[in-house]
Amino acid sequence: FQSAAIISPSAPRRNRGARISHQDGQRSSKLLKDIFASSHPAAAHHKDELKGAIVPHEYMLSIYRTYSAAEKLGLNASFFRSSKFANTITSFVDRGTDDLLHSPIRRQKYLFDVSTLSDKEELVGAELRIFRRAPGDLQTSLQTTGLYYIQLYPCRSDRLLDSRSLDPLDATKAGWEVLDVWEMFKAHQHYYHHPHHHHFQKGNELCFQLKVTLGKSDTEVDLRHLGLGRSGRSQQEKAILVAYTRSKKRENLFSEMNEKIKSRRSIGEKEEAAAAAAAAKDAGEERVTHRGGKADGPRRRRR
Amino acid sequence: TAMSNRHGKRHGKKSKSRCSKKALHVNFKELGWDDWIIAPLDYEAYHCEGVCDFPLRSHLEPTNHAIIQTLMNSMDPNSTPPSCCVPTKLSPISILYIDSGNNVVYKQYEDMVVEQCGCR
Repeated sequence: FQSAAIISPSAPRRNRGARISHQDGQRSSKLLKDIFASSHPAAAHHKDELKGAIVPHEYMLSIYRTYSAAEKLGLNASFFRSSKFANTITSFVDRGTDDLLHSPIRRQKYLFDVSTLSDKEELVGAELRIFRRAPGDLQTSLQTTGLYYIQLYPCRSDRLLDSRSLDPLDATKAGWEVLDVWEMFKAHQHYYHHPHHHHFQKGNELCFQLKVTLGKSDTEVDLRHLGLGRSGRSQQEKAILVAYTRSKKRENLFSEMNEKIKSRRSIGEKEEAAAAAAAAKDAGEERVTHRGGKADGPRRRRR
Repeated sequence: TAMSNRHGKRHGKKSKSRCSKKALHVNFKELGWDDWIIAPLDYEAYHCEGVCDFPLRSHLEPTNHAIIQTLMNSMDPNSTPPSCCVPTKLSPISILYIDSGNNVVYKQYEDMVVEQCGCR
């Protein structure tokens, strides 16, 4: 099963004016192109207001396109084995950074905050997707004939979670490594949401440790030589933890959306209050003598 | 004039259309939800509108109760209201959105699009 769209790696930005219509796939593919076109670096300079915007990974966009197209054919996303029969797929972005003081980088910690994952939904699958950049001029250092052996562990134990072998030839090309972390994620959810353990938890974080050896030997490779260095990555090149869940009961759209709107609005109001305070400070006395008129704009708009 | 009336059209009085599916275009952007819904920004939800009058057509898939209520209403409109024209079959849509933790989520929301209308 392949994703339905080959989407250019440039970082797509959600554009307020963008419209992805549900009605026909063709139009939406054009509209998606619009999104990516609008995210063209030359256009980015006037999108400052979107700085810090959440940028969907290509994988999530491709999931949305594929399943919404299937829906039009009357097929449920949860029918697809690739979605592990989930009806909700959540992507958590890696918050870890490389310890640049230690060079070379032999181990990496990947951190994910999964606190928004509801315990009412059954976790039916989870995978860690790590983007391997093309090593570029580091190629000379890839002088090896054997396979690389990518291994993933929990941060606090040496129990191997998943491993993959990587051919040196493949290592010269960019690509995504997908590692199965379902077992650990399930155990974590079970442990974290257990009523007796809740007050012991320091935060609902999942931590993975990655290392790569030369074949089955213990010789650990400098991860940057394989394009796994994390500095200077765009949002879309960061690793994501993808959780596939299935809700047992039918989602009540409005209560869920209400909750989202409330959380967004409280963030918005904080920002607006800060902006208004800054404006008030700048305007100084002048603002006091001006009764009504433009200077009161922000407050009137809030009212 | 009597002849032209035989087709059931009453002059001067707009006949209400029977229960059927009508267009309803939902625009999340206009609802102000586009700051957290990534896609779609709009979709066709449809809605059901029209009267459920006697006799009820089979495609409206009435329940037995709706048949009884419609019959009662047709005999004495003041005693019983007509049955209601509602969605009888709905389908889901996919939504890509940002959750309260700023994670991108794909979810399939059930019962978002009217496929069929009926009297209940």
